[in-house]
Amino acid sequence: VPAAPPAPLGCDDPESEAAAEVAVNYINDHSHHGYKFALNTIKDIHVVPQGPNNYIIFLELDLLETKCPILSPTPLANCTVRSFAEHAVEGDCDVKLKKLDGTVSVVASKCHSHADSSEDIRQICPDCPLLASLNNTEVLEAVSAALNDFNSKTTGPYLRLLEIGRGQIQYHPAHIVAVEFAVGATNCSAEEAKVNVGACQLLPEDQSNFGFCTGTMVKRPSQDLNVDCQLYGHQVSTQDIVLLSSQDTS
Amino acid sequence: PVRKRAVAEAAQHDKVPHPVGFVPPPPPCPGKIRYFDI
Repeated sequence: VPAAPPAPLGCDDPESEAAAEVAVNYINDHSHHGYKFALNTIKDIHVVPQGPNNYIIFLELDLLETKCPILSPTPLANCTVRSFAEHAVEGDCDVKLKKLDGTVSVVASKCHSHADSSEDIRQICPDCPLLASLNNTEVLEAVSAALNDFNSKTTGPYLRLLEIGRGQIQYHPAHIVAVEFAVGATNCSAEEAKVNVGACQLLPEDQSNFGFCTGTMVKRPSQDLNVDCQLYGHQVSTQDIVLLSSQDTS
Repeated sequence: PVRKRAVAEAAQHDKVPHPVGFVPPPPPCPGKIRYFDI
């Protein structure tokens, strides 16, 4: 008598959660841009028997972007999910897994992410900063100014921009551009870079040579610039530029 | 031929009424929302 088909799994069953954890870790391990994602909801699960102790599992997952850059060594469990008011980003993923003799592994995954709608944010928080496109001129200007400012003051290696992770612009009560971007250490000191920046090459792709910066550029009512960068291998955080803002505030 | 309506009526009569206070189990999917829904 053929084995009875397994009872359909519920989305909150421990077995479903275990499979979802394997899927989310796989998705984060195989992503090279942006931020880590955390599981928000298991939307659906289907298990298809293939033979004795051999199943194919189809998962439909809802993920939410965390504040941890994808290259950060921070464990996912310690990564804060970006709140609704910070203009959350959702990931919808379809994942195919195999469960063979109790071991679950990912066969394939397909995800696409999208930011929450600005209207939703506006309804809840009229003055919250909204996500801007990554090629927005104000975002590009703020990233360039922040990185130049950091490199002009750092005692560590000269940092090059790897990718812009996020840009948010607020207009009230002040006009502020907040940016987040990934950086890589080069083989130059900041001093050497002033002489011949073209000779500064990114160091080998080792996690300790990667880092992350956050910056805010206030454009109105006064002008101000704050930037903080940290390399994953060691903490290289500058002084908060506001402390030195006498040179930067106009 | 059995008319659909007859089958439906028959099924209705065969339906076992739930005991008083019966709470149907939550649908198996989608699962719980761990943070918030957007």
